Amino acid sequence: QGKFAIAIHGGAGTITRANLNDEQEAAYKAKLDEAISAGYAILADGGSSSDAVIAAVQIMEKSPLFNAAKGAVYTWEGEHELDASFMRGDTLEAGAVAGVKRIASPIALAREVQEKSVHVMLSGVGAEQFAEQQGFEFVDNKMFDTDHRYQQLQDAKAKIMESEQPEQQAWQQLDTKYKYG
Amino acid sequence: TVGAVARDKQGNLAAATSTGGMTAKRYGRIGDSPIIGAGTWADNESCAVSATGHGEYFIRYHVAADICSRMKYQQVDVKTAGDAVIHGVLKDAGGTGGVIIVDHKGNVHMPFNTEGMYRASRVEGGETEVAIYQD
Repeated sequence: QGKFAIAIHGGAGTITRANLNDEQEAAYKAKLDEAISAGYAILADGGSSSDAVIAAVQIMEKSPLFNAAKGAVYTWEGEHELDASFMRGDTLEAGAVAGVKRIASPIALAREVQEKSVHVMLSGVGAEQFAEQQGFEFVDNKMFDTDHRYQQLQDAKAKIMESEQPEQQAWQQLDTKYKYG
Repeated sequence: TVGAVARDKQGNLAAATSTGGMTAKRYGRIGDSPIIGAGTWADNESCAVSATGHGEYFIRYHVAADICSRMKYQQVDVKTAGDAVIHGVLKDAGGTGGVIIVDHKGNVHMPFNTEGMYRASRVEGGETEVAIYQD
């Protein structure tokens, strides 16, 4: 007999006390608390683990603090390409989307792929065609913009272009803050 | 990258991960997040995992599924399995990042080999734990 439980993450990397001031640290902790509380409440009410993880992730997707949906990092071309996946442990059924640009909640679309398609992963234009068929609302890619991520893009591009190494090697030299959120 | 894993009152596990990928990515690059087995995995017989980190390494070492397989076939606990992959296999290969894990009994473990990982957890009857740094 086990207990119900939930855990969440909002990204890993070069996160030190020197990089975060008190105000930023408080903001991250408050949003993490909001997300974990939402998921826990669903579980405490007898809801499913699937509903709990989706609810928690969607709160973080809507926050500019994290690298997902609103707050996502920029591609080289200055856009946002979003990925998401969902899996349930009772049936081993899974759904995933890659490289979508106009879906407000990629995790919701990943779950839709799991529940409403015979496939596991859909990508790019095809994933958005599926979303349209399922009645998903589309948003402008600019909705995911944030100033601090745009500055990160400019910094990363400058470092890559200044390097005398081939692009792939130059990219490898970037600090981990550019490699993931 | 953001993610969540959970075990409900029925004993069912689920995992979810969502990301914008890496800064300045080109060529339609995708990382581990949408790759089932690399960045996300759930199996009621073992555990549920969501990953965050340098995705190419998580793909090569199918990190999320590897942790659950170790629990399932080696019969080790969630901490042993998670630490072996994140602090052993992944780190030895030069990969950085972390995972959140909840096992089939509701035990939670959140190992990472970077300076920090934004994370939180709550187990039935317990308090919410929110943390960022290693210590």
